[in-house]
Amino acid sequence: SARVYALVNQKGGVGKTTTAVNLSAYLAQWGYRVLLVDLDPQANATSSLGVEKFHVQQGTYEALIGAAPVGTLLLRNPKWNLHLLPASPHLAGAEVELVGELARETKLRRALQPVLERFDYIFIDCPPSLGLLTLNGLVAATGGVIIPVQAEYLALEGLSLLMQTLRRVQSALEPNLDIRGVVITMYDGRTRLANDVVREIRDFFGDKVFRTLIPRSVRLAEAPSHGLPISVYAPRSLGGRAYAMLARELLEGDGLS
Amino acid sequence: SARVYALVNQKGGVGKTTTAVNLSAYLAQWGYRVLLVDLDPQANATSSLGVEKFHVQQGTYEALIGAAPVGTLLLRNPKWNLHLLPASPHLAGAEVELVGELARETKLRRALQPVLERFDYIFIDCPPSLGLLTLNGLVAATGGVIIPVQAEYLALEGLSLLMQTLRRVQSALEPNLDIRGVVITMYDGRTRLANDVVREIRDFFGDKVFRTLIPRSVRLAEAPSHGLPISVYAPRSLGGRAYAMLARELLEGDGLS
Ligand SMILES: Nc1ncnc2c1ncn2[C@@H]1O[C@H](COP(=O)(O)OP(=O)(O)OP(=O)(O)O)[C@@H](O)[C@H]1O
Ligand SMILES: Nc1ncnc2c1ncn2[C@@H]1O[C@H](COP(=O)(O)OP(=O)(O)OP(=O)(O)O)[C@@H](O)[C@H]1O
Ligand SMILES: [Mg+2]
Ligand SMILES: [Mg+2]
Repeated sequence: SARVYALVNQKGGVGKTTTAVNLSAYLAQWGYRVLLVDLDPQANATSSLGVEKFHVQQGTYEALIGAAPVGTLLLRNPKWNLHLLPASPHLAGAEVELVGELARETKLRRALQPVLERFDYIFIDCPPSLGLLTLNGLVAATGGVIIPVQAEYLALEGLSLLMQTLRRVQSALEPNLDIRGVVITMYDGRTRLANDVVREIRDFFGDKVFRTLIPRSVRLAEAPSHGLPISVYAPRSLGGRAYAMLARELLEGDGLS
Repeated sequence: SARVYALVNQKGGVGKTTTAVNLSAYLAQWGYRVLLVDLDPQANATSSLGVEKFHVQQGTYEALIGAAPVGTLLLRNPKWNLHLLPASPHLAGAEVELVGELARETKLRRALQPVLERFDYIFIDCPPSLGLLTLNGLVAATGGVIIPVQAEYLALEGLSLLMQTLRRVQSALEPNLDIRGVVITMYDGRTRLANDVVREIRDFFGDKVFRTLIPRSVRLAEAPSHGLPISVYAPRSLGGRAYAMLARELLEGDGLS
């Protein structure tokens, strides 16, 4: 059954979407059955794969409110063998709408239940907040969380808040919730700041930190404007090679490859 | 009475905090009476000014729930002549707690009412979401919103969602809500991507876009780790000079200077 990982960090702009999209794309291209869930109302994962969010009729929002079974909501790109549960602007209303619902934090986990056997990996791209959407992502992430951390000072500051939330979810909702790994992103080895921050992240998380460092690489920022993952847009770029390495490291740690 | 501006963009990591902190610091150092309100549970504006968020006993959260008058919650840095309404980790709970309250969107505006005469400028740093905290920031921003936009593709994608929200707030809560200006941040003129995005932002917003472009400059990312605004940490750096220019442009447009 699928390993379900959520990309989480309430600090904005740290590379959650970029990591979710590119890990998904490499694993799908290597033949694994992969589903990417876009749980962010900004729908950046959806548009990074060339899907126009305003044309999305049904997606994650409908899955959360139980309007249709998830299997009927999936888009599939045959070229890259990748499935997507797209986000639509409706999702922006879900945070407030879900507040009064019963078992509001487990809606996504229950919605994904029927498709777990169809996939090897499910990646959930979360919004930059610790509200009900991200809580749904955490509870659904039976494989654990992948935490992208930008190699910058302000991104460090947010880690303690994130750890607090993970502990709260572990004690109240999902005791098995664990950190699958921490990914250092937008690393620029020429700056002292980046090297100081990397040392602090390694002190804080120890061997949970993936060995692969993702460098700052403009190709990674360009790829979404073409609606392509880096594995298609510029696989031989620094960013492309780094995400291929990260995907391999993830497989190794999961006992696959 | 104070001009109240909210720094808003639900896209994460676009420079909301960096712009709020550095505009506040320059205007305060030039003798204007300035209050910076940290409305983000990450408390990045608070820590960027050297205040330890876990030591904050009372701040924005207490102001929102009406536990104490805002005037008694302010911190002041005498060296920079800057006042701060700090964030504490409690603020993370406010989004859900406020949902059931009466007039939940106008709590911040009402809390700031008694101190409007004491300041020339009030800047509100919002979190990267369009939930109740940001709605409170929008309703309180009688001067309008300042929208930082990173010169990258994914940041463009989010603008239509932001405009939708602004229109909803205008029709339901605050008819005078306006865009004071759009700031292009982390601009790297060497990349085609940045220049393409700048052209699109100018097409989308016209003369609402500030002339001053904020370049990508590592000094800006370093300053928060020293608890200093750029006006103190590295005023002659590219980033320092750009924010001084932006502060001057804001004053000019406001009929001051
Ligand atoms: N390694 C990298 N090098 C250069 N640019 C990058 C890199 N990773 C991400 N980016 C760019 O930085 C910006 C932020 O990345 P991304 O949108 O993936 O972060 P996020 O954490 O998903 O943001 P949000 O908090 O808004 O969801 C995007 O414009 C993206 O294209
Ligand atoms: N012009 C710039 N050049 C280089 N780095 C910058 C610049 N502006 C901001 N940064 C850095 O980029 C990161 C994101 O900026 P910042 O935290 O201000 O964005 P934000 O929109 O407030 O993020 P969030 O959505 O999490 O609140 C921070 O690490 C900051 O130090
Ligand atoms: Mg994202
Ligand atoms: Mg911020």
